[in-house]
Amino acid sequence: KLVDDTKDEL
Amino acid sequence: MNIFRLAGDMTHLASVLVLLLKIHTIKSCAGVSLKTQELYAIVFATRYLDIFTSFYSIYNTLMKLIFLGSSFSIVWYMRYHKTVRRTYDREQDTFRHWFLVLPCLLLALLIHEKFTFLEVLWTFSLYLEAVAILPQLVLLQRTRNIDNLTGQYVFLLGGYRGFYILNWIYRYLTEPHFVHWITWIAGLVQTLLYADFFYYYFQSWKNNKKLQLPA
Repeated sequence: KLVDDTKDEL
Repeated sequence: MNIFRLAGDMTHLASVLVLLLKIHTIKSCAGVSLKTQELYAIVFATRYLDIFTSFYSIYNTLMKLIFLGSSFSIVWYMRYHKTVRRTYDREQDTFRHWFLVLPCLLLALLIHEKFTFLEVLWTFSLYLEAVAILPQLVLLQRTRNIDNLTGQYVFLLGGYRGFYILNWIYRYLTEPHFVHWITWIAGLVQTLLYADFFYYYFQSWKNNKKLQLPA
């Protein structure tokens, strides 16, 4: 899975 | 966004604001480690480079700007403000913070998800954040007597880490394929570093005493 879903965290 | 994540972000925000407000109003940074503050400034500067490349939400961008602005303001106050800089515990704050930066950079070059400039720097910021509190904890141990605000600052930072762990558990359970080993391990290491401090913080709270760490 390549969607960066932790990149929306700070 | 879930409640744990929001609580984590808010305690993180509170920790930084408590510190900035303390420095700004009482014009003193006694007990605050400049080394840790510089490491956080590096952490935010390397992690939030994606401000220029991707947009997630207004909340996300705004918080990034606040963290960048506040961390660099604190460093500026401690280094250059004519009153504040005199209250800095220079002799006690001797942790060699560059010895943390280099290993983190090497580790990020070795262990990352994608070998791109932004991704390696992002990973580096995760590793560095995990250990950035160390100079502050060493300084707290050395000075032993801790004023309330410095204690609250570290307490709030630890709270932020705790909530982020809950946030990851929640996301793992509710979002399909939410698996991020690098983020999790770095985050867990960071949280564990607070365990010792928390122990003494709660002891002093329970006994209604001023927080004192053993030498």
